[in-house]
Amino acid sequence: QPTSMNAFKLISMSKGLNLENLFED
Amino acid sequence: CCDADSSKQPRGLENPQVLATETVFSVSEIEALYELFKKISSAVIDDGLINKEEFQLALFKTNKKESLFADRVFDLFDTKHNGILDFEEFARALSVFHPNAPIDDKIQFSFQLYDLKQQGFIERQEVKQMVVATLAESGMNLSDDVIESIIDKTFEEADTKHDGKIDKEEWRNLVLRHPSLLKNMTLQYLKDITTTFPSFVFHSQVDDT
Repeated sequence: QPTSMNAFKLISMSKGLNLENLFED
Repeated sequence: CCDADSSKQPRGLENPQVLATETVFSVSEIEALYELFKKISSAVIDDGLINKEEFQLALFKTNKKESLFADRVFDLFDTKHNGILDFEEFARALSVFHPNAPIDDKIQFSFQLYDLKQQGFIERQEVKQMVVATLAESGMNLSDDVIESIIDKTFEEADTKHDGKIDKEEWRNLVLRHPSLLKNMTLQYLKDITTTFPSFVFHSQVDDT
């Protein structure tokens, strides 16, 4: 159920916040 | 015109010992991190500095994408507020993402990240803006009613002072109850940085490997 999701959990999944991409080719 | 002293450390890495003392990285890790920095900072203009375009390119592997979050992260890394990242800013900011960094530093950084207007609190309108941006970025479609309901529930839990905003203390309490909200504040890669970029040993000034 999306409505039971915490808004910040959703936001934290944003690609722009996932810095591991900096380490990948 | 040129400095012929080849023993001189490269720009930004003049004093890795000082950076190691002031971050969670060892000197070897600082030197390995510099290899990553060199790679990112030479992608568009090879000037030893990371501009926003290069940062975005490293993050998304494309420079076409506009991202609220990439901008926000870049601006937080850019502590000198001059639109470019030097190695010191890059290393100090990434230190917060190290698995060994204090959790309070991660809580503080994530709070600043979400406090878009830098008012010292996260307001509902900012949360909505970030949710909408995340959904747009991932191609997910949720109705406005569903989005409002998600935000309602989040504020019911987080906004314990019932003033319509989330302050630092409320943020801290929320993430301590839900540690997964800080998951993207820890990069396991940083623990293995010397094995990811082993070439640092060719330029190393220390013998602690």
